[in-house]
Amino acid sequence: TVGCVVVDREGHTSCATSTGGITAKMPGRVGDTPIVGAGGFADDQVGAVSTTGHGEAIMKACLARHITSVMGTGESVKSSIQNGLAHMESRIKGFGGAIAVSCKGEVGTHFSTPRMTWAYIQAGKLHYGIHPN
Amino acid sequence: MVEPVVVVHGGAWAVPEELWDESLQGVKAAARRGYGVLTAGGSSVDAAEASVVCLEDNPVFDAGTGSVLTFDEQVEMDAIIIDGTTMEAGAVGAIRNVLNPVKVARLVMEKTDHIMLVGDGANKFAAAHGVQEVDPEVLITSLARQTLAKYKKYTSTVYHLFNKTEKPETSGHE
Repeated sequence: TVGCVVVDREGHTSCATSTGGITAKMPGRVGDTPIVGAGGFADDQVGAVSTTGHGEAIMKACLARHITSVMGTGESVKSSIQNGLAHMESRIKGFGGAIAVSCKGEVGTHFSTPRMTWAYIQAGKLHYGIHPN
Repeated sequence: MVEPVVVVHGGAWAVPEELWDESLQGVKAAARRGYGVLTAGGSSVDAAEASVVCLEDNPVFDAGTGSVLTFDEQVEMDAIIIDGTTMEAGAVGAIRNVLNPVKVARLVMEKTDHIMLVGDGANKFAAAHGVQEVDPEVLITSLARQTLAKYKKYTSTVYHLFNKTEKPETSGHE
């Protein structure tokens, strides 16, 4: 799965997520990616999220919407992602990751899987990573 | 005014060491692609689409070219795009034989009254809007075939590629 979240100079947000699914899936199985609030969510009043990981778990947790809901309470973006992933792990035993940006330009990335590749550019500076912490 | 940001990911899973460098190069290129669109005056939707197209076109990632295989050795892809300003959304599910599902998702958002089209309907819609079909083999990599040969059971795939704790008793699905 791959994804992207964006905020522009005016605070307009967007998200996009795309996937080939999961190896050996049942033909016709659709995971979280195309589901609003699971594979992605964007609302200029809060921010944008793109998720990745075990699709069935992410759908049950409505992970992208969960994360933006926590962001809306004033929590930091990274803390909001951690909250969503912790909820998904404790309630569903599901693992994944997410990237998010707030409408004010705050960036967060986090994952509960062994690794996740991510990168972002802000003020012309590139940041990236793959390993936990 | 907000400092513009483009953030991308290439998937959360047990990325094997032999893919670390290619994956990092891929996400860096995708972030640059979207940021370039944004700084050239493109919208946030334009930038998100551009970054994801860059990732879909990179065979190291499980999307577009490089997608993993279903149990019957086919590629079925899903994608979504959302405009946070209007909260308009477009998505496709189980679409086949297109290079960039996210482009079809955007067409669904902009050209229909619907949010998601799936299967044959999504493919027919894509064709009607000028999206060229490709040979299924174009999307399939040798790594995808090797991975399917290794994981012939969905639950094994979930356990080995995502989990980091004890093996779950049941996934509740499939």
